[in-house]
Amino acid sequence: MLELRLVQGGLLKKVLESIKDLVNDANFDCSATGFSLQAMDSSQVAVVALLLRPEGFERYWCDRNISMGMNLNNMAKMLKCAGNDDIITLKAEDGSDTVTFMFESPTQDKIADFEMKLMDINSERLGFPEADYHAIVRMPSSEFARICKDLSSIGNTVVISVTKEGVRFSTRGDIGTANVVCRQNTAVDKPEEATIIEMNEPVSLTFGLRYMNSLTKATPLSNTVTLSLSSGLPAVVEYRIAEMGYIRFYLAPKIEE
Amino acid sequence: TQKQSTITSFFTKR
Repeated sequence: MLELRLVQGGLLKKVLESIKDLVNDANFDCSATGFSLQAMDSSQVAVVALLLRPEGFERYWCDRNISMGMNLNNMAKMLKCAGNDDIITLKAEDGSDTVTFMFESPTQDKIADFEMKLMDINSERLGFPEADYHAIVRMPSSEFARICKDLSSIGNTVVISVTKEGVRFSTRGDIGTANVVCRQNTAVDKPEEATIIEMNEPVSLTFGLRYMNSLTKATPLSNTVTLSLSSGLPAVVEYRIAEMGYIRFYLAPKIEE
Repeated sequence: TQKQSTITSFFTKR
């Protein structure tokens, strides 16, 4: 059986809001490593990988590895019924085809349980080798989201280039072009406001803005975002979930035909 | 011209 009690229930709500538009159905895996998910979008352009480590839960009990197939839209509907400050507990009996979400208000004066049907999902997991990236950019997540949103009103694709100058986001469309350059900036009041650029080699990659904008739905999960880029390889866009784990998106680039 | 690549062309299934 499985019982996971998450005091910061709002976090699970945010996780679902950040992936439900990208992925329809996914297996949530529960093991000693943590509560995790790996799923691809229907066009096979993006993969989301989530890890919430056991230490982040007030109670993390799963006596064997369990994989639970869930429709993410349905799961999001259920989690929307939880308050942002609620404690959320996931429960599943061995061999059951349902999962129960229990929502407790912080003052314990309201307790709700929602039972959701599980589904069988055949999903193959991808192996992501450790890579040495040409460039790694860490910046405020809200700034990155703002840039992706702004550029998508001009064009459909974004070219992300890292040079000595900084990181450049460019687009081109029928009405014109747009370029946003962010330079390294560590002279900030709070560390999460810094832009840090580690460059081993200059790199330039093109991505669909529709996908980039979809990934930025994870912005409420973290003040910062990390972009790991290598020529000709998918980008890794990572939002760290404080003291618990991460949500990572692997996004395939556009390539020359 | 550019075309959209897929994730499965970069990473192998385990």
